[in-house]
Amino acid sequence: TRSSTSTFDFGSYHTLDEIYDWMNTLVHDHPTLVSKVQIGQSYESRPLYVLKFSTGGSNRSAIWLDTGIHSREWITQAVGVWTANKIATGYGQDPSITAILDSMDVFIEIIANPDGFAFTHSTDRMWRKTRSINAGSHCIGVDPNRNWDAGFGGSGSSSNPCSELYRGPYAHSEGEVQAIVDFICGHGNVKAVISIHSYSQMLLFPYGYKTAPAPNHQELNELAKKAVSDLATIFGTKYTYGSIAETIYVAAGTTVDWAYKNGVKYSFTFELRDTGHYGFLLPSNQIIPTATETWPALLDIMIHVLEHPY
Amino acid sequence: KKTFVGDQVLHITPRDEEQITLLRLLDDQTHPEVNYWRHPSILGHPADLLVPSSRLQEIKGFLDSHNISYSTMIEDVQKLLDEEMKTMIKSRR
Repeated sequence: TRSSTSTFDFGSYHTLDEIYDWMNTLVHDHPTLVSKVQIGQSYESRPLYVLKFSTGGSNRSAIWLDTGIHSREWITQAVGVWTANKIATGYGQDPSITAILDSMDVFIEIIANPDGFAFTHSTDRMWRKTRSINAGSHCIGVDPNRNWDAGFGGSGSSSNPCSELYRGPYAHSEGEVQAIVDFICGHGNVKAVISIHSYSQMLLFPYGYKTAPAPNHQELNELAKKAVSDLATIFGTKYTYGSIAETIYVAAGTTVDWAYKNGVKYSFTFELRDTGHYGFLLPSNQIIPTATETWPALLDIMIHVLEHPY
Repeated sequence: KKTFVGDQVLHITPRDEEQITLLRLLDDQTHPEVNYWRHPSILGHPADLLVPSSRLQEIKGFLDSHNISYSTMIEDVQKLLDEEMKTMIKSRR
């Protein structure tokens, strides 16, 4: 018996298989809106799936979301599942979701690092990186958020394979990263990239690899300000916002910088909530509150993209 | 399966740039078992450091000797992981 999206427990953490199975269910329940696209495979040959939300058209402008690029940040994959369901069930009901999907496509990669995610379930809950073997080192894995061709090799990344911030031998060495690069470049009409992490309560935008303001700094800053303000209206969770370099530290080779450098103006990264007690081990009863408060901020960005074509 | 019995996460609040630089010394190259969950960045942003039980005394000594203030965010990481697993199994049922 096929499970149903209506009985799936969105307030619980799930394994890779459970989430992949749920994705099939979502597609089954919304066949005219949702489809599943395989964009590549991981180092350990797991499929890299993207959910495509589309009401038709050809190569429409699109919004990209990814969660779980750092595998131990379990709250992000869980928020990805909740958000995908929100979009699927909201089309035709929620005017904002309907307006977005009547003009644009949305792509969500819920588990951007499946090898790492499987490893967090089987062996080491604290695993952050990919699972690729590094020649000449006993240490495994590359930080997939330092592996992008945007200031690759610069500050805030490491050349040491044993480091959690290891950038990899060259830009896009990781299949998980290259798959996204190929997909976004191949698509050619992606207008926003939102990459979701945890846990510092921030909404960040380019640049990360240098402290200079991005050409669209003012617009991105205003949009981030509105998004975090709307996020705070739900439970009062206070986010900071700004460029990565100015808000945290200079970090080279990140997703959003690559996207921005490749023409995606609306390029953001979220750091989801921190209750101050659990770090990555946010209890599952925090999943729905976190997803619920993140939603208005995501919607702000998506609506802004819809209303500001370029 | 790797376990984390007695491991702690320290919530560290650097006072100045010098302390941030010192905290960066505790990186993977010099102390492969410690693991920053949140890296030392700019002033005003705390850092969170996962420390295995076997290194707790040494790392806390390092922080104390440099007068770097910290609190314990997670007393025993494995207890939280056990709780997480229990919740997942319950949900699956």
